[in-house]
Amino acid sequence: WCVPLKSVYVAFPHDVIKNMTDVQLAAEYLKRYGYTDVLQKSGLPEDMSNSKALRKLQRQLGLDETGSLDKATVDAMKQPRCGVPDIRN
Amino acid sequence: YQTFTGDLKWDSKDVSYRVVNYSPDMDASVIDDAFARAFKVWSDVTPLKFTRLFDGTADIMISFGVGDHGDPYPFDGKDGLLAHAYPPGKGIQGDAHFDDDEYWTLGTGPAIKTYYGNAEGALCHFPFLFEGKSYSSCTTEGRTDDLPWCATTKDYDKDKIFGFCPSELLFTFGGNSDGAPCSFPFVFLGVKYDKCTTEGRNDGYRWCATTGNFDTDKKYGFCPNRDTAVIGGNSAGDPCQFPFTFLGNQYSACTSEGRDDGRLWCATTSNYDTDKKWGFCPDKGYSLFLVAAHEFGHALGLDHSNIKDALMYPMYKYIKDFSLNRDDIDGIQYLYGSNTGPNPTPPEPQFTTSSSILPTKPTPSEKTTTVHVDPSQDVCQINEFDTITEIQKELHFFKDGHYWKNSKKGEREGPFLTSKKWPALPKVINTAFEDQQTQKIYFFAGKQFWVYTGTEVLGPRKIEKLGLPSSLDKVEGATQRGKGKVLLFNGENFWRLDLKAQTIDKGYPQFTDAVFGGVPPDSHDVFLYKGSFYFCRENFYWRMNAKRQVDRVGYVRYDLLKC
Repeated sequence: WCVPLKSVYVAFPHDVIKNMTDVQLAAEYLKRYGYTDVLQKSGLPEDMSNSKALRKLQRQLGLDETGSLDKATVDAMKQPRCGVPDIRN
Repeated sequence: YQTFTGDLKWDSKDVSYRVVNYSPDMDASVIDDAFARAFKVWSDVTPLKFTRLFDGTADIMISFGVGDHGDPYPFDGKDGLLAHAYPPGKGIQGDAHFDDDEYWTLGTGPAIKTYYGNAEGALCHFPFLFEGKSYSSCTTEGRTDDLPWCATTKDYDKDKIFGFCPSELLFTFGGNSDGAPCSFPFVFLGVKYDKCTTEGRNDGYRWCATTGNFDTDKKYGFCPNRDTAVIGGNSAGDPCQFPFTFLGNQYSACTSEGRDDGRLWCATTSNYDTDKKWGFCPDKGYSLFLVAAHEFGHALGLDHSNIKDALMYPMYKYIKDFSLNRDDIDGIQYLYGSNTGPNPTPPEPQFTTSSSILPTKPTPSEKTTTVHVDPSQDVCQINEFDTITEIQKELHFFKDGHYWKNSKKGEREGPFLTSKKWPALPKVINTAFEDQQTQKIYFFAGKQFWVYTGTEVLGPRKIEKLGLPSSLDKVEGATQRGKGKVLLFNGENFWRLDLKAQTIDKGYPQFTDAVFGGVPPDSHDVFLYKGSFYFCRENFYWRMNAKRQVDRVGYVRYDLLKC
């Protein structure tokens, strides 16, 4: 009875939050809420590495600023939230 | 806290809002109340006043939508993104949008308001016992008409208190059928439908015809969600179909199989593998009140805070006893200032009366010294009257020991000292009405009331003597209905007073919103004028006609006082 079930994940039609990897989730989240694709005051795109963007996100959400995609950060990204971007260009 | 770049804010302290449409998840009155409470969160700590409009363009237009709902920021299905709002400004600015792929509740599971039955509109109590069996959702057990029902106490067998749950068999909302129930089967574009459908729409909302043929009659309404309906997926609003087949296996309950996020789902047909119809199973849902309060913060000019306990923190968290964080208060008061300072008080009228008020006719020997009322006291500057009532066909406005009246000629007269005409009354009265049969005038203040017949007065007497509960702190509104019956209001409840018997009729209190839908739940004055009910909140009134339709929201000072 303790044999683990072989789970099969399927793509549900019209499921907007699709099964995606944590890296994919983070990339989409950082973009949607304004942490990447940031413009400088000059209008030029700011050099925003994923690590820098993650630090910014972690600071905004009051998490440890590790700059890496740790579990706490992924969990935070999966929380229900307001759609207004945190960082505004 | 953060404000939007440039400190975007409303220029006026009077901000209007309009609820453009409703979610099928909750009754319209519950949604209206959640929004009103969400605005109150902000008006409690600022000088802001919020007024609801029923048509036209308001500063804050509130709507529910799914996916791509007409702005550049589509919603994302159930969970994830819940809502968004725009900072103050014209057009779409200031508007608030709520994702209707969420399950909107009051945050603790289904908030099912009942209809008919004997529960007077109370919410379902889950779980409840019926014939010894426990039910955690509305049921059709015990009925032959398929109408889902629930108990509103924990034990139906003992209490026998019940109401019907929202279903398309009971009513529809929106559309053009005044809430009529669905008519099944109905014909749409030549095809027969025996349940609500999303056909013909691209927004996923379920609808039905309210006559047998939509093609000829064009009568329709939207279907309320049953409490057992799935959320999101591609069958929102349909019930789970148990058992269902998924990857060849049969399931008789919601499952998380097939998903890596652990969320429970079910199929809405008997075979997912062939039909691919599914949705998420109902959960606790999101508190519309909390999310709305957050979004209205944006609509007023606040951006996200990084304080975890602040309302303006971007993540949702259910809080039972909500109060604003200091950070939120600092933010909104930075934009609009506070309302915590002392309110301006009118000069005290200097007069003396007997301190013991007896139920007797005042004698000429009683010394009542009055001074002139300051004529500069501007009635048009008064934001909230203690009471408004019609006496001898003249509308009277009472405030802090003074009153004004609109004469039969339509001219405004006053201020007069209340003590001069009705010396037994305290300075502040909460409501008054004139018995149209006897011309007796009833005044209520706190837990007491007085009855004037000409210059003779009876009182003060305790309102308990009328059969009102001893816990009631005051009567805030009164309207005479028919001969010898008066409705007495206090917030969410009202009672019917039999003037002849001088007692409250059986079956009361009733819920104000169950009978008078669409008026503010916190009206501080209710009165009858020219055949319409008026519900007042501060300087605004909601006028309800005899058909119980709110046909106007207006200003007391402009429309009634003719300022």
